[in-house]
Amino acid sequence: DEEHVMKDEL
Amino acid sequence: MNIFRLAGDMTHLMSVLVLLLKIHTIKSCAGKSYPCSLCFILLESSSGISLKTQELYALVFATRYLDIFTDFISVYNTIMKLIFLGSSFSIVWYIRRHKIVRRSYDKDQDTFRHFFLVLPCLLLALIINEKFTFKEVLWTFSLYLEAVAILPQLILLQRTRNIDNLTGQYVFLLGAYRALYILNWIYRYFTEPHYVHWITWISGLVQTLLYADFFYYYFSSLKNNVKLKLPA
Repeated sequence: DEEHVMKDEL
Repeated sequence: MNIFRLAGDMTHLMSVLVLLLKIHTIKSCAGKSYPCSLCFILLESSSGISLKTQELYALVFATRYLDIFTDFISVYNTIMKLIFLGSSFSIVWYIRRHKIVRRSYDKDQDTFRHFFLVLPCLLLALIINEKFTFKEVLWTFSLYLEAVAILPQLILLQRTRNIDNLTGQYVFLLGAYRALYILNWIYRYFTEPHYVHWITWISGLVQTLLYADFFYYYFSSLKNNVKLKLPA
């Protein structure tokens, strides 16, 4: 789920 | 979502609103025989907004938000992405195509070539990325490009002798947004497990450092209560 953490920022 | 991240997003949003307000004022002033003083300033002087920077931002959002239809994160996230995409492209459209707004744009001062920023960022993204896939490379490219996209605007500010208030606020809000994102990363690093993103952090840090000089002159103009002016 690491990838999702990164992409939750704008 | 922490307070720094929210404040960062809100200052980013405000910077976009300031630009749209400026464009709206330019539009609504034109043709009036006795324009208000703000209209007068905006119409008489060039707008001070760099089309080059705006086009780079449009490219940044277009390449970063490719996941908008494939990955759902939150309603907030999707709405903000749509706002940044929509506003960046409409700002570019206004400066390029709108009869009156176009006239307030000083093309001869805004001479920076996109090419010099886009190409190195693309090459760097192809070499340094977390995963060599189409989406990931473009996402990394958007981070690198965002870091330097303000350069044409800063150069234009330096060339423009009279920086009108709205343009100064716009650049200040953008810089504040970046600084708040750094605080957000520090906060997340200490509160979330495995939160380490070197590419994002380093490009974000470079981006914020580019504003350092501007911040210095912005705050000294506030302190001394004089009009913002960057040294040549």
